[in-house]
Amino acid sequence: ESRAFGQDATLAGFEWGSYLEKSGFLAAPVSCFRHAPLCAQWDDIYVGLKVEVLNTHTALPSKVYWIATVVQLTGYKALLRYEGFEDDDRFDLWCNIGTADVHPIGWCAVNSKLLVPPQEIHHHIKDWKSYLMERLVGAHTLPVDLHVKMADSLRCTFRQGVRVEVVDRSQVCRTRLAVVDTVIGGRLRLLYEDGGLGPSGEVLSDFWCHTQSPLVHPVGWSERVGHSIKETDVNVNMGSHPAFRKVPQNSVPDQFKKLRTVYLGNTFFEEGMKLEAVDPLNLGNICVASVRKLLLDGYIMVGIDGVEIGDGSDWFCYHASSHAILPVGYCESNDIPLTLPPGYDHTTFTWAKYLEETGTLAAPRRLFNTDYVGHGFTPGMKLEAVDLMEPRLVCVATVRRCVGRLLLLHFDGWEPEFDQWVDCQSPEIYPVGWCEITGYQLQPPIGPE
Amino acid sequence: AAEASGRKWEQKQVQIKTLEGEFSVTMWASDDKK
Repeated sequence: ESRAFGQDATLAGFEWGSYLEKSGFLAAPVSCFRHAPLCAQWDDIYVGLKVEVLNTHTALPSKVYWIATVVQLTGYKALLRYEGFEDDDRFDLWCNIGTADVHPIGWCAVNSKLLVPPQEIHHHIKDWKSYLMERLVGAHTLPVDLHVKMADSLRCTFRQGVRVEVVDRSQVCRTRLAVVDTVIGGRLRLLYEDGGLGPSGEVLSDFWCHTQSPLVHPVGWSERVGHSIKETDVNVNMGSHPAFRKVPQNSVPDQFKKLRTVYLGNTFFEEGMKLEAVDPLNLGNICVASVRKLLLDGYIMVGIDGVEIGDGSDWFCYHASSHAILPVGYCESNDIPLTLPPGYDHTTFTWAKYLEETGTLAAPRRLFNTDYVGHGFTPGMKLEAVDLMEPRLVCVATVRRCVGRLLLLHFDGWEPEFDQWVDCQSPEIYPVGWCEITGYQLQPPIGPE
Repeated sequence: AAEASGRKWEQKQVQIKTLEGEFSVTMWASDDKK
């Protein structure tokens, strides 16, 4: 079953608020996502805040607003209750705090907008001024700079026509030159320079990733660290596509996330050393793996034991600080099923025996990044997550397990075989409501769920 | 938490403009310390 075609959650009638109400699950708080807009401001957003919001219960022809209280928060989405309804929840509405029509108290007066109560309660309160004074004095409102901070965090240094080096999705051991076509919420649609165009000008090969993804690099990176890069086929003409019409502009290191410096010291990973690694082609599996090649700047090529083709084309580049590579025994200590090489059995496999049989050494534990900074994710929390095997798609997902920094994500409605391990600081996971803010299409859950 | 993130809460006079007229209230709002 393929997820490749995608759906639009809004068109499919999916709404986060009612979905969470029905399922009884919670959303992961925005403050869990360091790369997400407003993450640093989110501690100031909580239940009880007063806001000004569009009044959708009025017969007036012009756009009017009313005061509301945040009664529930799920990701960026807030359940609001208009002032005056008190304990009556029938007119509660879900709003996205990150979108334009939710404002701090005072915004309407500054912007010459009128506050008008919903028609259902207009005549219930005789003296609105006294009522509002009583409700508002000493209460908290949204940060005044919320929308400015939102706009700041959505600013991106990548534009259409910027060239990058990115993993070649047809052969993961190498990179390939690509050009930015579209930027949505910090996510890049990259077109391979020799990806080709179809008869109607459609792109035949593209790749999506976040600007902070470890899969995307500045031009010149592959040569610098010794990574293999596909030579661009100059016979493929992409000139008719808008992304290739301007003079291409090479990306530079400052536009990318800085990785933790790896101090080589006396020991570093060596070719042949064994480890456990998230399988880049089957991200729900943590496998028995080997260091195959050392590159510069702390990068290593890793192969999955027993399934390698033999020509190195399925090796994958991980940085030594990556949380997708783990010391031997990590799965056993954390009750994660380790994917063994074909022919091995869980009842008889031990690392000690395997190392002896293969005449290899385990990569020393101290070489791995064991920093655990803590995170707020817990199993059952909902979020919006990229399907890394089809990275164009951002899907409704649930945290199934948390092991140290690793999160096992389940895509709602899909079989567990589609589950994926990601780092808690992965730039490919977003709070509930992120798609709505950025205009990115959200994939709804499938099936009865 | 707001202090830790380099932000502070401060009391602000805000205007409320309704059909019945305009008045001001004092509320708490957070902003950058700078």
